[in-house]
Amino acid sequence: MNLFRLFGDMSHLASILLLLYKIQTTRSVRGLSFKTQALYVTVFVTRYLDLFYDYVSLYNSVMKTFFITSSCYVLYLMKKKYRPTNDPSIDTFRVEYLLGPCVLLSLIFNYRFTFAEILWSFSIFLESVAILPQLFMLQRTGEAEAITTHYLAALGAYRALYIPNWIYRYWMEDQVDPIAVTAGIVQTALYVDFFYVYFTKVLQGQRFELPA
Amino acid sequence: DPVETKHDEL
Repeated sequence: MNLFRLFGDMSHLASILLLLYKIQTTRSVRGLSFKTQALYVTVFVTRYLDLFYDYVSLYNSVMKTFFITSSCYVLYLMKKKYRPTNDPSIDTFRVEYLLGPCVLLSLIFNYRFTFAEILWSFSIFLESVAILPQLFMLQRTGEAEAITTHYLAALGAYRALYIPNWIYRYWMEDQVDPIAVTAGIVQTALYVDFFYVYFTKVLQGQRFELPA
Repeated sequence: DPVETKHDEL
């Protein structure tokens, strides 16, 4: 465990806490894409199946359990508790365009042609694009609450921090994970536009608004 | 040469 990865994981944890904080304080899921949240549940469930047969560390198991339960809880909040504040009519990204290619890619690129390894690969590819419905929704509405943008920034920072972690592991531990690295770079790149507006507007105290 | 990682990341 190096610091990049630790800070990356902490950023991921912070993003989920920010998301829950946003929902609880505004008592609303407005501005959040249900599709993105449902994709994250899929990502965590397919990747963390190894909880049942592969022990890495207590830290690892606790984090995995937290990510699965919290993401399911967010779905519950969106579909049940705060359902009236959810607006599916602006959450229009076609997720089948993401799921199909991810299935295909995981069948081609995996470390072993086993059910568990293909699912792992699938989850890596799916995570890299899971944020797209959310970013698409942001693009459509053109604005967002500050707290929602902090959530997205923490989520993007988590992915960005994994890149120096991989560079560190390559040089210091002689470890490389080409599938995770490729997908991780794609995932981080998707946040570039968002980060530009976040740094130039939200962190300067202005509203998150996209140019018309 | 670097070896492939175990799945020890989150």
